[in-house]
Amino acid sequence: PQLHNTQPVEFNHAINYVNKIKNRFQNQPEIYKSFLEILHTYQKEQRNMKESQGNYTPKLTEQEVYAEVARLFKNQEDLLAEFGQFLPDA
Amino acid sequence: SFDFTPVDSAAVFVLSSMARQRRASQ
Repeated sequence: PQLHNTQPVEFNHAINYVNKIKNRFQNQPEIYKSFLEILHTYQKEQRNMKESQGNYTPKLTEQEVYAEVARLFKNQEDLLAEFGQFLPDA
Repeated sequence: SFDFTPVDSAAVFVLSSMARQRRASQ
């Protein structure tokens, strides 16, 4: 039951964060697009791992996701710090 | 603004599931 109470918080946080990134990079849409691609790849790798029941090593670890996003968000430390709040094992 | 495209929604979905996973692992 506690989990159900916390889900909207996480969802709202994610909405606000995506909105913040969109606004920050509205003149550099390629950065936002790259960010979406990183997330998409991460999700795909997580799904592969889940479906293989642990017999698949993800090509993109949490550390690599963080490193890629750090490169993308250089000089935007607030965005990177906030991203760290989402990432498991960051 | 909150003018979200389906791609944006997908990003929100991934981020919120990451956050849930993070919470679950703590």
